[in-house]
Amino acid sequence: QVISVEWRSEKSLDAVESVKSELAKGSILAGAAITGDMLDPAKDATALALFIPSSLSPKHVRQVSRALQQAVEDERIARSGIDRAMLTRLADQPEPLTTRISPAGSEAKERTELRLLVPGAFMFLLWICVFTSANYLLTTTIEEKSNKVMEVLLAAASPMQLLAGKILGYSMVSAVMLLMYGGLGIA
Amino acid sequence: PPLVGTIVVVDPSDTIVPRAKAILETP
Repeated sequence: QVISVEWRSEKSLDAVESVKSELAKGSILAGAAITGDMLDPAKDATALALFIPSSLSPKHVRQVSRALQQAVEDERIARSGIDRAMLTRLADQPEPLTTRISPAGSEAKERTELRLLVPGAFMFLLWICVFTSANYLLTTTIEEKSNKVMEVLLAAASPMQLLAGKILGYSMVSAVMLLMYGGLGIA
Repeated sequence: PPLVGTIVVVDPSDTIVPRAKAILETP
């Protein structure tokens, strides 16, 4: 991406109004106002005022605001006298190395991802089976109705028996699919 | 789209512009 931005700094906070009028005219890309309190490390970080024209894309707004936020953060850290690398190290939370111990005393590493992945995969498999069999059931019923097979079948069985048989049959087909894919996954 | 234009920062301390410029130009 081409970035060709000229930066201009205004010392007086009175310049905010002129920045707004420049934005309205479309002569500048964006404007921001930083007060002394924002940069004071002893005070809480407050919201910085960002002024943008209505035509500026959300991506550009993100880029400009991220640069300004990061700059304010860097300045606050620099003013506090703390080394940034040390601050990152101090704020870094230690990762727990979890070991599950069974009643028999054996140890096993905790794998949280796997514990979530396996039920997720089975849920997805069940979803596939339900949707595939429901689709088959609907298609074949319409097909039998259209080529008069249904009329022949209805001479031998009641509509309730016919549909119950279809649903039962496709449930069995889904069960076979589930067993096949599930078995393959377990294997 | 290219990001082209002028950004005006009202900052009495005059310290934000060099930092923001460096951050924005870093890929």
